[in-house]
Amino acid sequence: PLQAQPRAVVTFPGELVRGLSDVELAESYLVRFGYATEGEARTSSKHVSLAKALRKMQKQLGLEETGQLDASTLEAMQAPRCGVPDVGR
Amino acid sequence: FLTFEGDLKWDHTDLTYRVMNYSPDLDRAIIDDAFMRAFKVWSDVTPLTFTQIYSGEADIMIMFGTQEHGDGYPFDGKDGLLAHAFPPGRGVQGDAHFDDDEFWTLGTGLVVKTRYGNANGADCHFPFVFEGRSYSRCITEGRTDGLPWCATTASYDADKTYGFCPSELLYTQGGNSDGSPCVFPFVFGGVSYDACTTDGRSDGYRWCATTASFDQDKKYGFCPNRDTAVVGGNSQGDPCVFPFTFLGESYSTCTSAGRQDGKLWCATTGSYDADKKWGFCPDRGYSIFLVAAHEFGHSLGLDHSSVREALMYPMYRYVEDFQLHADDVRGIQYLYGRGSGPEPTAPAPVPTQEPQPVPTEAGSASTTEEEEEEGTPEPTAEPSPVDPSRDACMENKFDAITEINGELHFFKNGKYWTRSSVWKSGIQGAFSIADTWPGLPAVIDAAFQDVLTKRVFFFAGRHFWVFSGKSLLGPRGIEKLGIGKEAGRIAGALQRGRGKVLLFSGENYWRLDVKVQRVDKGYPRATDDVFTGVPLDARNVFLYQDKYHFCQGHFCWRMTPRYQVDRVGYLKYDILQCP
Repeated sequence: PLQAQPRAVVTFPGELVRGLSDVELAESYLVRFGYATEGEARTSSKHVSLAKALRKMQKQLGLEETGQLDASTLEAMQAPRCGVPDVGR
Repeated sequence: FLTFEGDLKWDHTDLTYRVMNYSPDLDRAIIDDAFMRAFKVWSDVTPLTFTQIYSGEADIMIMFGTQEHGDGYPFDGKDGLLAHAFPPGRGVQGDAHFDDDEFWTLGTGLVVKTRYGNANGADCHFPFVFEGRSYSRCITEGRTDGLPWCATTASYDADKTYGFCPSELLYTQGGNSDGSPCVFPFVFGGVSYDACTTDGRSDGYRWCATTASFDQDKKYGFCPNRDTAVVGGNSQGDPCVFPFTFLGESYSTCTSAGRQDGKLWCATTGSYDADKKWGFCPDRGYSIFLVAAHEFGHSLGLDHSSVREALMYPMYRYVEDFQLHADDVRGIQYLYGRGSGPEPTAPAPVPTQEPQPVPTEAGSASTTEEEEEEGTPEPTAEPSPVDPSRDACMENKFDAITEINGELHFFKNGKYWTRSSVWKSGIQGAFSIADTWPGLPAVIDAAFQDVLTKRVFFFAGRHFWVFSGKSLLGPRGIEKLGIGKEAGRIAGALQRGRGKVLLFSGENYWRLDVKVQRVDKGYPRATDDVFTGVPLDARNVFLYQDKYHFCQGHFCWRMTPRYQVDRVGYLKYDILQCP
């Protein structure tokens, strides 16, 4: 049965750090796992370097190489995984 | 596959590992077993051996930790990063770290190993029926002492088998109290506590005093997680409190109310509205075996693979019947070579023979020599975990199969089942190998009973044990039998009359004179010279009803004494005779 009143959504203590935007999530993921350097992620031509890094990540992880932050790429970024970088030391 | 820059690898093959501390999510025995199996994934296909040590510096140091845990690469709470490891080398190199904000299981949800009761340490069976009601968690109903318990079969009412669930009222882990239970209330820092606390610690592990005053006696232990312990949130490890109030409503089970991601949570006090204490309810969790096998690949020199099905692919994926992918095999053999098959993994020291170290940090082993001197042995290990409800027909393969006293024995991972060819009583068990043959490792490769003396020979790696009844001789190296290094493991044995037994390894076999415990001259010989048509890499070779059986995967080849294969059948249906 449908709920009588709209469901409340609560921000639970300890979860405030969440809520990164998709792009912010992508940037931190690409830097953390070695697909981009801090500099590349922060440069003004961010768009180009992001696409390049995304393509590199998609190739490495066997995803479709679109260079775009598409749904399957975003899903991969949120999947539980090993903390060792994929590229470099 | 990829290796690390410069093909970093170990310069020796007899590696050691040490488990520094344990997650409260799983019983210690289950974690040790998972790590042993995770190493065996790699030792099965290389010359590498892995031996667990309990003090001093090991090649691979293993630890559980949360957030920043000392190496500058912080974890990130529940989910996300699960673990990491460093390439081979000295110091932190080679070490493997696991995020203890995760819920560690064997991949299919909560594992509650019981202690005491009458179920021999079996796992809880959820749900179970007690006095007509069904329960999916440990309960205190029926008891006055408040100790949580569960049934280890589907119905306590029918089977009456039960065990006690992890609880700080029953035992603690680590610390300096030899596993003694908590004493409530206890005084710490002048304050009285009537429950486990994380106060005084920065690593978030829950502890208690095991006397009335920690301030006076300094005796403490870490609290095992209850079955309803929450994961993450802001009260990791505390149990749910049911019912609890949330936005004025009462909840007596976990709920996803208030969340958009659908994750189940509960409050850890009677009122979330008042106290705002909460955590996620246990879910399937992450298989410590699978994650460890991946991280140990890094510890040995493998980098991430882009092959999605490979173990070294960076993302977690639960696999029920794990098999190492060819990409992983190529990678690890590129570094260490094939070897002659799996090398022996030294069995864990038999608890009653060596003093156990006294853990001092979150369940870790002692860190200083003199502590070792002072260490008092932990209670001898509980009888090996046996779960009578584990059905042999669920097993896809067995470590070893042989006939002993007229009964076929099926060995697997510390357990065994029997099936009598005389009595139509069906499959019996699971029984504990350790209880029947104390001193044997959990995983064996082959076994046979000498027809004349009834002694039973067991093989694991390049070691063998001989049992006359309960008395044991061994382990000894199979080189004492005259078997050369080319045999990494014994796959099976065929008893031949006149005190002779054929031992199979790889594509060869030796003829052992059981009386003098020496193989005859002129061996090994090639198996397919005589036994044509059977698989040369059989996992199990045994004599049954006077016929030779060679099993590989799901199938078994049966051969007559005239060396003719007269049947290829299913291990499960023709040998085990599962329904």
